[in-house]
Amino acid sequence: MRLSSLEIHGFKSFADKTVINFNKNITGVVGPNGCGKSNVIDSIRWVLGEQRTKNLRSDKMDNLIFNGTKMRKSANRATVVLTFENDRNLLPSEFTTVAVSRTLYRTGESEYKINNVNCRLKDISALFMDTGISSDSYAIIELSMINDILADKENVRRKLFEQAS
Amino acid sequence: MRLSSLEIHGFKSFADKTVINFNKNITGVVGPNGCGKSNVIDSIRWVLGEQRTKNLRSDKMDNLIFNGTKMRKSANRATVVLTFENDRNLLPSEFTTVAVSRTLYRTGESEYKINNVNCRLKDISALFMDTGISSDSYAIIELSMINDILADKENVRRKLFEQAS
Amino acid sequence: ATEKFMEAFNKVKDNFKYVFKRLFSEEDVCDLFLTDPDNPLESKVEITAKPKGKRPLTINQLSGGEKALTSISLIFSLYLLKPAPFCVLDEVDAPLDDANVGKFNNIIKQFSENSQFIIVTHKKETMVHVEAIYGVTMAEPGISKVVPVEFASLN
Amino acid sequence: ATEKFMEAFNKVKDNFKYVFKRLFSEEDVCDLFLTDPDNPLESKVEITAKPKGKRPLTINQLSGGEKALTSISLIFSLYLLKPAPFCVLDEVDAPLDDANVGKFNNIIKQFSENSQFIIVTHKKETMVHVEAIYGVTMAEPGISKVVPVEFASLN
Ligand SMILES: Nc1ncnc2c1ncn2[C@@H]1O[C@H](COP(=O)(O)OP(=O)(O)OP(=O)(O)O)[C@@H](O)[C@H]1O
Ligand SMILES: Nc1ncnc2c1ncn2[C@@H]1O[C@H](COP(=O)(O)OP(=O)(O)OP(=O)(O)O)[C@@H](O)[C@H]1O
Ligand SMILES: [Mg+2]
Ligand SMILES: [Mg+2]
Repeated sequence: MRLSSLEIHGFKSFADKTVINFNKNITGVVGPNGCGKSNVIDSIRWVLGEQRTKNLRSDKMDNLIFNGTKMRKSANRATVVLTFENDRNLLPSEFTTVAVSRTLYRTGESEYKINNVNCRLKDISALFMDTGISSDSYAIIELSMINDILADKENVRRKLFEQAS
Repeated sequence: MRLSSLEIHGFKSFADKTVINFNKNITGVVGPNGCGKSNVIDSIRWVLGEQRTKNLRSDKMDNLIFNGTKMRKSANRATVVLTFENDRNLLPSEFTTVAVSRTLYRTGESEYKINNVNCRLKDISALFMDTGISSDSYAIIELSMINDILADKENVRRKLFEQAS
Repeated sequence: ATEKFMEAFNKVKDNFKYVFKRLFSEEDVCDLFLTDPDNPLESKVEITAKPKGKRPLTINQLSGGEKALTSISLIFSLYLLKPAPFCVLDEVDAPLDDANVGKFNNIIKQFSENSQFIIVTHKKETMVHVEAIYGVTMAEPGISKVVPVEFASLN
Repeated sequence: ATEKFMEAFNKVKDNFKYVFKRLFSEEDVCDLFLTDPDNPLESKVEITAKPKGKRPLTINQLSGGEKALTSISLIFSLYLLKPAPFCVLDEVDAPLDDANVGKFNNIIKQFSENSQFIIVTHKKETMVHVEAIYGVTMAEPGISKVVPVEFASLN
């Protein structure tokens, strides 16, 4: 299962449609403070099914939609599409390319798609089950997690163990 | 009140007597992970009167004494001496040079000195009152404090305010 | 007592705006206020920070580096109220990008006219701004030793 | 279920020792154990880490960078049990000195034979180890934009 690209549109600071190719083995993401790097990571978490707004640094889901600047009005929806090559047949799908998409509208409605076919959030979670990828897996690592593991906050070590086994 | 030097002996990883001159306006302290930089800062906190072992990354005061390695046995006491030039007469002392010293013995006994004269811990605290220097002042800043202020952990913003006013 | 506190509070608020604009830019906005203005001695202290062009609802929405810079601005604004004779900073520049490290070091240079600074850092961009450097080493395992470092050896 | 857990636990313990020695050195010692071995499914997981020559009583006595490296070792040892197809790291190298950044990036290079890595960083020492770089910018205030970065422009 190889990552191929990530498309972000209307999610947090990504007002305009942005496509990043993640097809190399090791890809670096750089830029000044506040330019949007962690927002890219939040978008990956979110499209994989993250429901806890706290893990997306937001108080409510509505805050994930681009909220406008002096020069631009806010967006009415946020969309993220993560595309994979199903090269090791890890994803239970007959397709060679799998595109997972999530959209949230200002109205509060959500849309989920696999290869452009509407589905439910749990279909996306089911797709990734057993791959080690989930929105809260040990595969997305940041400094706060490093510290939580050291403090064993809320028995996090145990929880990560159970996820990996 | 100008810093002139810091002497560390038997405190944490400073098994041998170490003297650092802090007489410049801006002094940098560098070195690899784990070499002892934060221990230098802990020694400054401690000699200024820090009593909360948690703020010194230790469970009890005894852990502050050099605890030995394969090649060296542990020390039987930790001593830190911080020396100032009393150039603006900020310190209520008739001396031009003020040396504050703190020693902790393995036996649990403590010694405090100002210019080599034995005194009590509260004499050291009294000496620095009104200078803005105390073991928990806004003058010793590290990343965990940066985060505590953002989270306003235990009303820390309020407490720093009261210290500074 | 309330009057004394409010006087200090308003000074710190002005300092905060000054330092924040130095660390961010002139067009960036911030504020400091009491959650309970009728009860100043008991009230919590609230921070708002809006880097230019952005409209974060709380400081929690800011980036890691923006949050650090905002927190540093508050600490420095307290410092300016009553400058301590010396300040010790332990790897406070860790979350900052190169441009912000520069601004951080510039404001420290300005403050160093009144106070001495001791700065622990891993960043070369910070090392070039200090007047003297001490290297801490552990050549013998577990034993710390300090040596003065020549600037030439940094490059 | 207990047997299954203990089998996974012991594998992770071995992985932990392997990764820890790669990030620290061969002479450094670490261990992973259950606080309540008679009750494995309920027990908390405890970590011990002793960089060579040092005898810390708990991991809390270690330095900032040593703690980060120890925590990273545990996360990577879980990863090795069941390698995820991709891993995302957000400024995890921030507390590390140059030598440790090198070791960190070397072990990622090794793991990248099995998984893709996306690494957010401010450190040039990390940027030189990746295969492609994307720069995120905010030329228009508040609006993020992504551009591929040529390696030559980093120097
Ligand atoms: N819904 C939203 N609409 C517009 N902007 C947003 C939204 N949510 C967050 N932001 C902005 O995104 C910025 C944060 O970006 P991000 O956390 O990705 O930065 P970063 O590149 O990781 O920076 P650092 O290096 O400091 O960690 C903040 O300034 C925040 O105001
Ligand atoms: N009582 C003690 N006796 C001997 N060594 C000790 C004692 N207390 C702490 N240490 C050691 O000192 C080391 C920590 O040093 P310190 O925290 O100063 O490192 P540092 O230079 O700040 O590193 P970093 O860059 O990672 O923050 C630890 O490895 C710890 O084991
Ligand atoms: Mg970030
Ligand atoms: Mg340290």
